[in-house]
Amino acid sequence: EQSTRVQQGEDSNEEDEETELNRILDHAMAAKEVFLMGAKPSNKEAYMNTVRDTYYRKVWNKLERVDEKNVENEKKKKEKKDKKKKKPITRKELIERYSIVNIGGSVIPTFNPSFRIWEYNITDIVNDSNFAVSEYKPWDEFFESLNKIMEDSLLEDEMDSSNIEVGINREKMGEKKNKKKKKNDKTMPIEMPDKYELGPAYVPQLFTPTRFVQFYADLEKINQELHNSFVESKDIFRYEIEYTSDEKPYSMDSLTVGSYLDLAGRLYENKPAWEKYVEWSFASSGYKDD
Amino acid sequence: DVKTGKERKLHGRFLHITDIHPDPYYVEGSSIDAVCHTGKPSKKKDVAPKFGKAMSGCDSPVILMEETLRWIKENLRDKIDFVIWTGDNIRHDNDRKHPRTEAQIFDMNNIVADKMTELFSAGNEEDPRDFDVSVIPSLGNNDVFPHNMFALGPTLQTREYYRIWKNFVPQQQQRTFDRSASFLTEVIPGKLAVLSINTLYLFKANPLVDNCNSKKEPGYQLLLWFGYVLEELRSRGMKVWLSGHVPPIAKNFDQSCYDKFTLWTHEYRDIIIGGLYGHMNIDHFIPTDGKKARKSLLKAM
Repeated sequence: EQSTRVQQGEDSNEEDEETELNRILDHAMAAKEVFLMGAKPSNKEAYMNTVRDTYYRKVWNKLERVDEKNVENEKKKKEKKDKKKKKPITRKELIERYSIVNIGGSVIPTFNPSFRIWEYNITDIVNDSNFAVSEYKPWDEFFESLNKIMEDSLLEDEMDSSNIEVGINREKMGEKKNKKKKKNDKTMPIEMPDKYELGPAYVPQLFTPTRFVQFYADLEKINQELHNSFVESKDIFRYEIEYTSDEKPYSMDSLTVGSYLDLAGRLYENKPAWEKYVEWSFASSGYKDD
Repeated sequence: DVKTGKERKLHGRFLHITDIHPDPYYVEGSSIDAVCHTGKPSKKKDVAPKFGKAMSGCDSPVILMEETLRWIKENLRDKIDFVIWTGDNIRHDNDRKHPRTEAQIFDMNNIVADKMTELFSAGNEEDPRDFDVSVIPSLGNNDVFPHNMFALGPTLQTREYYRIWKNFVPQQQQRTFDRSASFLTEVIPGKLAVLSINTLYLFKANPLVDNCNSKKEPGYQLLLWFGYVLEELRSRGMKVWLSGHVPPIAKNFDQSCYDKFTLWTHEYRDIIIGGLYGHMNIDHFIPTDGKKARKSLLKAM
């Protein structure tokens, strides 16, 4: 229905139509993906290749543009810029624009069961006997006012809707409403003020994740051992270390965003590293697309 | 622990566990073709093994969950500070002979929550919220009925989850939890927090999610909660881990929800340590671009 509407739309330009059609296709793909989720794995290698060819490739391209020396020179240049040539960026600029979404392997044996132990920096706590704050600020008041804010926001919406229903000067009201919406959209954050420094995700400090250990249970081996012996299952069932973040191809000395971006770049350009990464992504189950 | 006055040893380690999917209908020796529920296997390859079989399409036998938790108890429990547990605690709805019911979903979630409590609690009978290791659960798309569909609270389902997670969700957050099914836990009081984010409100496969721009949209309300909580954490000088079931990547979220969520994580890069999610069963990471998200939002406006 939406697709037909878009195709028949008189006001929308081509770009809008394309965006809308993409959105509908996205919904359809998502529904299909959700249906497949958790069932027998299918097309997961293809999915991982998409991850590499989109997300990791983009990072790799940007890493190639990191050129601390020429950033300043480039800014000073007054001559007409070559549009095809991407301008150099600093490593800080590159790192700061990214966040990392970590997606965990599951216990359900879609592949092998797995989970992860994260390690993080607590050195400053261990070294500081006065670390604990003496006064603890409770949260009751904050959550009470937050509840009120959420309640009011829904009431405001109801009032906006009823005003529109009354239909007084709809056009004018619509204009006003749009302006108000843009101004008051509290779900749009303001830019991080300069006075704040980069946090533990970016610069090694207290609470920065330093390392992880990935555990998995090799079900084929465990089931086989169980089959060949008469011992209790608890003596046979075990998790073992599959890999850690400080071994190849991860080779990360800390888990900052910068280290993840370097890893993404390596995984994009280094085939053996990529293959090992994918093998571990599928919890060493040996999964391949049909 | 300035909140309780109890002395705690920090280990600098935590556990992330996700998508357990225990299936009480799993029968060892049944047919994999019949999702390991019934049937006589035609060949050796089709036999459902005791602990489950990788890539078979069957869910987890209950013993796999139990042995996993036992192994964690014996090998990790006393070496970690907190547990991030990102949902889907029920079998898939993949057997027509046994369609999944709402009661089954709640019952199994109750069972798994009890097991987590038993494993990590301090055993203080007077205070069931007293944990040696804090546990932060979040809601999976299979933990709701119907599958994927979850309305803005308060609803019977948000109330039921508050009941099931009563030991995990701080009491003063009951009302905001009722609205958003999301909450905050201070894993190191005054210093480090974990947010349990109900990402189903941003999930494009949730039929009740259209966008994150209208105030009545569940995603808008969730982002409102998210923004205020982040700002409060910043004002307290705290750092935070984000957690949830469906990962905040473009293929999973409605576009406006994805852009806004990504932008929040970008603009609070002074306090957010990272995000841990489940749902996809594949162990990997995805970098998300905050600058691009802002551009996309401005263009849409």
